[in-house]
Amino acid sequence: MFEARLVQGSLMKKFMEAIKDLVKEANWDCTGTGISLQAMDTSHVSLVSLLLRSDGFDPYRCDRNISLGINMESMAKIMKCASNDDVITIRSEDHPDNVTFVFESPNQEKVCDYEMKLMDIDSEHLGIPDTEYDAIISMPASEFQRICRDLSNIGDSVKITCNKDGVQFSAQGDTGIGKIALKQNAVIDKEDGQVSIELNDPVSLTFALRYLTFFTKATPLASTVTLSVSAKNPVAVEYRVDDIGYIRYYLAPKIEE
Amino acid sequence: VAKQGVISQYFSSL
Repeated sequence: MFEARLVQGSLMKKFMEAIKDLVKEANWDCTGTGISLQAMDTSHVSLVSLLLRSDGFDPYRCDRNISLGINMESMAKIMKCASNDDVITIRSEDHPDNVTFVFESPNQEKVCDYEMKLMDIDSEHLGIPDTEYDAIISMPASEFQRICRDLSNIGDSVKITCNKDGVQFSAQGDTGIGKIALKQNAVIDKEDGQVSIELNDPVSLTFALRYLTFFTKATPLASTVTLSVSAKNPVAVEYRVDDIGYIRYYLAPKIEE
Repeated sequence: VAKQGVISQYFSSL
């Protein structure tokens, strides 16, 4: 059988919120390592990859590797039934037709049990190559969310330019141009609020704001986001989640014809 | 005009 109990159940709710608008259905792959998911959006423009390590659960039991084929909208609806302070347990048999989600209140006075039908999903698994990125930008996740929101008012795309002066996000539309420049800040003792840039080569790439905005749904999961950019390659947007794992998004760039 | 790429151009099937 498979059983994974997450004391901080709100994390599962947040992971769900971070993928449900991007991915319609996906396999949650459960192994001894933990629970992982890889899926593309319906347009195949972006890819999401997440890992919830087994040691983030208490207890975690996986007798046999299984894939839980799940409709995200249905699971999101069920996750909304869990309170933020609930303990969430995911449970299924070795050859499952359905999965059970159990939500326990902290004092265990209330226990909710939701059973959901599984789907047969024939998903394509993509190999993500190791890439030497031209620039790796770390910034507060809330700052990145703000930039995507603000520039969405100006245009459909954002041009990310990274050089020795810092990183610039710019958008262009019928009404004009918006530019947001961030410099690496020198505050050492305030790690969460830092912008840091690891620059190997100056780089400039354009991405669809619609997808980056979907990615920022992961903001409640982490204080920091990392953007890894390389010429003519997808950007990797990573949110590392304390004590359990990560959610990474990849977005193909827009290329000038 | 910029053209949106797809992810499978960059990542291959396993």
